[in-house]
Parts: sequence; structure tokens; C-alpha cells
Amino acid sequence: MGRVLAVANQKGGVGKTTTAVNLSAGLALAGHRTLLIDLDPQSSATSGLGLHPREVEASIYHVLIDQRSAEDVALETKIANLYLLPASRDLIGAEIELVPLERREYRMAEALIQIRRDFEFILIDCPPSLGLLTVNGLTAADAVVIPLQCEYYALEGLSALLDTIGFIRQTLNPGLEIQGLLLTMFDKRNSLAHQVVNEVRQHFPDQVFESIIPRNVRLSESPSYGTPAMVYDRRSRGAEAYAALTEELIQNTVRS
Amino acid sequence: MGRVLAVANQKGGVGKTTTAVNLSAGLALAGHRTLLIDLDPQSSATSGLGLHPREVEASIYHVLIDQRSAEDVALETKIANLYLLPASRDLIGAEIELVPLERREYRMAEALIQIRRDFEFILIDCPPSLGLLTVNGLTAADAVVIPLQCEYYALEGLSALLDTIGFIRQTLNPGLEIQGLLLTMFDKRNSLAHQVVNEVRQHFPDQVFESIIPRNVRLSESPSYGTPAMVYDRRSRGAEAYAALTEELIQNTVRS
Ligand SMILES: Nc1ncnc2c1ncn2[C@@H]1O[C@H](COP(=O)(O)OP(=O)(O)OP(=O)(O)O)[C@@H](O)[C@H]1O
Ligand SMILES: Nc1ncnc2c1ncn2[C@@H]1O[C@H](COP(=O)(O)OP(=O)(O)OP(=O)(O)O)[C@@H](O)[C@H]1O
Ligand SMILES: [Mg+2]
Ligand SMILES: [Mg+2]
Repeated sequence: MGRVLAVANQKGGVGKTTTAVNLSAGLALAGHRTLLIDLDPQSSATSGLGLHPREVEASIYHVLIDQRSAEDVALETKIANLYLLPASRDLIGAEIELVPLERREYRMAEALIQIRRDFEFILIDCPPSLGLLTVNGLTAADAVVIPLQCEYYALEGLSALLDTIGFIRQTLNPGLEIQGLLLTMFDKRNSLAHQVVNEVRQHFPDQVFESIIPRNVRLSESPSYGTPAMVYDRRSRGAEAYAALTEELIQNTVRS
Repeated sequence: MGRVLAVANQKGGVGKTTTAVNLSAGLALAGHRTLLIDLDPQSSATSGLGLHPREVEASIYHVLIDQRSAEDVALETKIANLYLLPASRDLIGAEIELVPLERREYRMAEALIQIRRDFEFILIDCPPSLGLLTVNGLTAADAVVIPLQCEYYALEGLSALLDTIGFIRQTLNPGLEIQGLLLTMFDKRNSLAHQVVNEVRQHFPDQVFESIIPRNVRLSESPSYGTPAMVYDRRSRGAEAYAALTEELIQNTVRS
């Protein structure tokens, strides 16, 4: 029975997509059947795996709004064991279209009931907002991975996100846990970055991943080659950090 | 009659708030009465000017949803000539609350009818999405400033944003122009950044600001002091770039 992880943070540009793409690639490369779901209308995860969003025929939009089966829409990728439920442009209108629908917050959770038996891990890349798409991702998830940029503005948004997760746990998904806070784009020459790391570790002692993702140009280059840094340049500092994170997640999941 | 500029891009973390805060500070320091509107539930612009979002009593939420007057809600800041219409946490639910309301796309445009007579420039910091809050910002604006990070994923989202601006021009706001594309977080040591700059200049020859904002640590530090880099460290490369942008905007606006 696959573990469903939502990668979420309403703060923009903190490394959600980069984490979803490289962590799912890491899990697949370690031999675990993994499904990545791109829930962001920007389709960054889709293009980060080499698919062009305009070429996608059926997407997560058709699964959520037209109730097509997730199995029919999921695609193979160039990486063994890694499958993708792509996003497409029509997802832009989905949040408004979902508002009047029955059980609008549970559309994703219901869509995954069957398909989660076929995968060990399912990762959901969420858009930078707390609207109905992210609410669907959090309602379907067992736990949340929260990428947190080592910058001042990133700390500000954290309490709003934790409040939202608490609200979802009370009303829509009682079992929702925090898988971990992931510190990203860490630049060791920047004293503010060190302050952010210390502050987060202090406030959330048991919930921060040991692995820290450094700022690394290979991570921002690899999407232009349509392949994760875990494949494009496995020896880079960015890919090594995501490999360590993958190992840490597998250890945490096996133990619990 | 003030010029209303929406600072928008659904891609997250590209420098929308940093641009809205430093450009509005630049315009105010140059003697132009300026109003900054924080339309993002994260309230980054509000905290970037030293206000704590929890301390805010009335916000843009009350203007859009309860139709309180913008004049009553606007606050002075520590910078002469600069006023702020703050955001607050209740903005998180605004997008869903706006859906059933009359003239839901025009709430911001109607709220600015009076107050725009009192200011020479009004800047709107939009959230990282194309939902009803950003649609309200674009419908109220004369023109859009589009911050564009010099990264691969940033280029991907641009055509969706330009499509949305075209749609708004056809249906809600016929006069909407593009004030300019602003290249941000430029790192001259990174070859991909140079490629992005060349590609954007090639595709949009007349619409890219001459001023380019470099990646500069002072810009990411200044929010933790609750004051724009234009004030916190006026001699920094980041502040100098925003000062040049301010000058360029004033020249373009006076000329047109
Ligand atoms: N550790 C890193 N080092 C360097 N660049 C990075 C790193 N992580 C992400 N990036 C780059 O920073 C930008 C933002 O990252 P990404 O798109 O993954 O964030 P996001 O949170 O998914 O953004 P959005 O909120 O728009 O969905 C991208 O251009 C990406 O390539
Ligand atoms: N030129 C720059 N150099 C260095 N850091 C920058 C620069 N511009 C912005 N930053 C930092 O990068 C992060 C993202 O910037 P900012 O919050 O302004 O983007 P945004 O587009 O408003 O994000 P969101 O999509 O969440 O609203 C912030 O931590 C900010 O301090
Ligand atoms: Mg993303
Ligand atoms: Mg912002």
C-alpha cells in the first residue's frame, strides 16, 4: 500500500518541484515503484521529466474534474520504476471549476484509492497556494514534505502552512502527518541562512530532515535537459543531497 | 490620476514582492506619492515594510469582501510618500469567498476609483497564482510589471501568463498593457542566466526593462529588518539596480 506524500508550501520558489522530481527519481533509482503527480498548472514537474505540457493529452485535470481513472492517465518516464501523472494548461481553471462540485476536497483522495496499490511511493507536487488543488493534495496524503528555503520570507509563511495542515487534519484527513521540513537552497557563505537553519531546528526539533539541500547550479540547469539532476549529474552536490534525503526517507518510512 | 501597476507572475519566488517593495520605495524616495497594495495572503510585502500581519486590523480583505473604503484602510509607512494597503491572514480564504460574489473580478478596480486620485503610482503585489486575487489585480491595473527569474522554469511559465493577460484584456480590462519584463536574480557567473536574458530580449524586443536586478544578498536580508534594501543599504548592488529601474519607469511613464 503506497505511501502518499504531498510536497507543499504556499510560499513560491522554495524548491517544491525540484524536491518532488529529484526525490521521486531517487526512490525509483533505489528500486521502489514510484508515481509523481504534477498538481501545479505551471506543469514544472511534467517538463522537468522531459514531457512538453502542450503534448499531454490526458492529465490530472481529467482525473479530478472528469473522473477519468488515474491508471489510464499515468505515463512511463525515461527512468525505470518512475511513472508520472502529468499536469496540463487546463489545470489553470480547475480551482474555480472545483468549487461547486460534490466532495470537491476529496477528488484526489478518491482517484488514488485503486492506483496506490500499485506503487510504494506516490509524490504530489503542489502549486504555490492554499487553494483547492493544494487542499486536494493534502487531503489525499499520508504526510507532507515541506521544502523551506533558507531565507527570511520563507519563515514567515510557515505558521500559515502549519495552521492549514492542522485544519485539514481536523476536517478532511485525520491521519495527515508531517513527514519532514526540508531545508533548501542553503548557501553556507550567507549568515542569514545559518540563522534560518538554527531557528527551524530549534522550533521543530523532531521534524526537520537531517539532509540539507545546498544551492547548486546543476539543480537549476537539469530541467532544461528534461531530466532530474539525480540522472543528469549524479555526482553534483545537489544530486548527492537528494540521494541522502532519499535514503533518510526510506529509513524513516521502513521504521515507522 | 495615478498609474496602477500590477506586479504579477504565477511562477513562485521570482522576486514579485522584492520588486513591489523596492520599486514603490524608490518612487516614494523620488518624491512621488505611492501606494503599495499587498494582495498576497502570505503578506510578504506587509512584513517587508515592517508591519506584523497579525497586528493588522483592517486589510485589503475588508476592502475586497466587505467593501470598506481603501482610504480608511491605507496606512502610512516609515518612508515619506509611501503608503500601504496591508494584507492579512483572512486573505487565504478570499479566493473561494469571491467566487459567488457580484462583479467578483472588478472588486479591486472599483475599490481604487476614488483613492487613485490621491496617488501618482499604485503598485499591487500579486500572489503566485492566476486565481481570482491576481485576476482582480490585473483587472484594476493600467499595466503589468512581470518579474522573471533568470532560470529555466521561469521561461516555461511566461507564455501561460501572457495568455492570461491577453484574456483579461479581451474580457475584463481592454486597456491593460505590459509595462515591462524585469529580469531578476541575475548571476553573471551562470551561463544559463545569460541564455535566459538573450532569449527574453530576442522574443520580447521592446518589452524588457534595460535594468537587470542582480542576485544580491542585501535584497534577501532587508525583509528581516522590516525595511526595503532601498533604505536598509542604498549603496548595495541590489538597491542600485532598483534605483535604476525606478528612474527608467519614471522616464517611460512621463514619455508615454
Ligand atoms: N537547491 C537549489 N539550488 C539551486 N537552484 C535551485 C535549487 N532548488 C531549486 N532551484 C531552482 O530555483 C527555482 C525554484 O525552484 P522550484 O521551481 O523547484 O520551486 P517551487 O517551490 O516548485 O516553485 P513554485 O512555487 O513556482 O512551484 C527553479 O528555477 C529551480 O531550478
Ligand atoms: N535579486 C535578489 N537577490 C537575492 N535574493 C533575492 C532577490 N530577489 C528576491 N530575493 C529573495 O528570494 C526570495 C523570493 O523573492 P520574493 O519573495 O520577492 O519572490 P515572490 O515572487 O514575491 O515570491 P512568491 O511567489 O512567494 O510571492 C525571497 O527570500 C527574497 O528575499
Ligand atoms: Mg513548483
Ligand atoms: Mg511575493
